[in-house]
Amino acid sequence: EMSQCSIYFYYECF
Amino acid sequence: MFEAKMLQSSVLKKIIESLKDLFSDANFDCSSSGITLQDMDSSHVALCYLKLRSDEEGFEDYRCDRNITLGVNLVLMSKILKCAGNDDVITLRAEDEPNILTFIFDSKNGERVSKYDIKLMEIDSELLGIPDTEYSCVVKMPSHEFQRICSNLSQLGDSVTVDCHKEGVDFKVAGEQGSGAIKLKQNTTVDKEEDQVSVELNEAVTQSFALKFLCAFTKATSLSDTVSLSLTQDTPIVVEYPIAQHGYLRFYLAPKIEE
Repeated sequence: EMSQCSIYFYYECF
Repeated sequence: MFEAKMLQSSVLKKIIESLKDLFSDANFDCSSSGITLQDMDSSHVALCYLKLRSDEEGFEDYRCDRNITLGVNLVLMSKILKCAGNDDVITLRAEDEPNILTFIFDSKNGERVSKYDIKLMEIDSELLGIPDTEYSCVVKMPSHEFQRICSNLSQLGDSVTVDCHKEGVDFKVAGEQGSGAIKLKQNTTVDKEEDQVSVELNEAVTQSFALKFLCAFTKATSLSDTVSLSLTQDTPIVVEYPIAQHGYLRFYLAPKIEE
């Protein structure tokens, strides 16, 4: 089973 | 005052068509250096980044006296752009503190001038800082080839595993009813550069991605003969379509991982 990562996990929000 | 005159309305039409299904509302950030757009899909899995440089030949005239943000509903913008002929010259115009974006379409023979205004929106979007990084692997291939791979594999499953290695790149899908694999070998000897498959590899990468998003990205296929896929293990894939005489459209997609 694969789970989808969020893009927030990789890039900083500013 | 902001005014950008694009020689080919077809370029803007293709950009908006490729974005509107995943990214419904977006801010166009306009400055003297050009137009950029960054937007996330509603599930916060994919990101698009558009850059149209003001000093490229695709703009006949470009003026932006002060930085402005134009919040636009892309579905509405798509409807407006359908009113333009593919060969029309298109001018985008807005005041310094705008609440309206004006589109002017000039037909090539100069016989018809159309003008449309749309109301701008306040879009509270979060900007993500994407660092300039060196990727472990960059695959360049014909854009129609990538579209076909995504379309074919999506018949069998939801996720594709992309495996970049020194011989080329493998795309694999495994679903409940079957599995599929497409192996692309590096081929830089064909005559036309746009038909080549090239792999720049610093380190092998194997990573899985949702086909739903990759298929959505391939709506940008008509923007460019080639597409590049940039991968590093455990980071989002970057799918980039160069836009001739303008800049590029990039899509970022977070990976899927084993639970």
